[in-house]
Amino acid sequence: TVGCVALDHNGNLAAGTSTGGMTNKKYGRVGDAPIIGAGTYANNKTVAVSCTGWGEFYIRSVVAHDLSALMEYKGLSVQVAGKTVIKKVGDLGGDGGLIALDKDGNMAMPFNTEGMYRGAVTKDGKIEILIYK
Amino acid sequence: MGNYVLVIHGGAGTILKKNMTPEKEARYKAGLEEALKKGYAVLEAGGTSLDAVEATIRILEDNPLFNAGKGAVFTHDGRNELDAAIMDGKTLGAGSVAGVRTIKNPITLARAVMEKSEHVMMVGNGAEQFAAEVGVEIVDTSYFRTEERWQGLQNALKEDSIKAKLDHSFLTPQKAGTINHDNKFG
Repeated sequence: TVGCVALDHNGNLAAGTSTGGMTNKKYGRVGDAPIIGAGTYANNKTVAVSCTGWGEFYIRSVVAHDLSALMEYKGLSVQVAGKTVIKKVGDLGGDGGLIALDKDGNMAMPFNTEGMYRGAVTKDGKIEILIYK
Repeated sequence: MGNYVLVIHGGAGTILKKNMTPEKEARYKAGLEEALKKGYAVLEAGGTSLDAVEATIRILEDNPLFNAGKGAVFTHDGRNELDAAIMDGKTLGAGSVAGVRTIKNPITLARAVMEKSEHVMMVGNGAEQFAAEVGVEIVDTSYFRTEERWQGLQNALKEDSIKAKLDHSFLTPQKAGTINHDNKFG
């Protein structure tokens, strides 16, 4: 799975996710990536989110929208809201991670697996790339 | 006030350093860097966040290292089935596609669903028909095949014929109350 969240010069957020799904899947199984609110969500009032991981748990937890709702209703930061929703996934037995970028340019990349391919770029073009914990 | 304008991921899982060669790690990092540079260039040129997201994900879809577009994993039946979604934070518009087999860049079709239809989600043959109608690039299904992903399916079939696996995991133990997903790859 791959994903991207972005904030443009006009303060508009967007999120996208694309995936080939799971190896050996059957029955037309669909994961969270194409489910708006589960694997992908963006709202200029709060945050843009793209998820990766064990899709069934992300669908059941409506992870991407939950992260946004925690920020909107509870006033949590993107980092705290991100950790909160990944913990919910883990508590249910799922694993994976997400990327989130809020309306003010703060980002979070929480995950509960051994690693996640991830990267970010700042306003001035500084690139950060990480794979492992 | 934060300082970030674009963030990406290329999948999560049990990515163990001991299983990664320096050459392969360098290829992953180069792929991620290329995507970040593309997205940043779009934003720097005054493009919208939607433009940046689509352009960035297209780079990752075209890179066979990642499980999206070319290099997607195989289903039990030996097919590639691709899903994608995009959402605009300004309008709360959204578009997504699922189970498509001939769309070179599913993220572009997801955006077309959002911008050129009255719907949010399209699946399978219908989504592909819509792609043809709005001019989204269609390829033969063989375009997505890589030998590494094919062997991944063969290994999965040898181990267990019914379990599905996520992308990048190895030997994740089953947790209580869950379905059994050893060796997840997602």
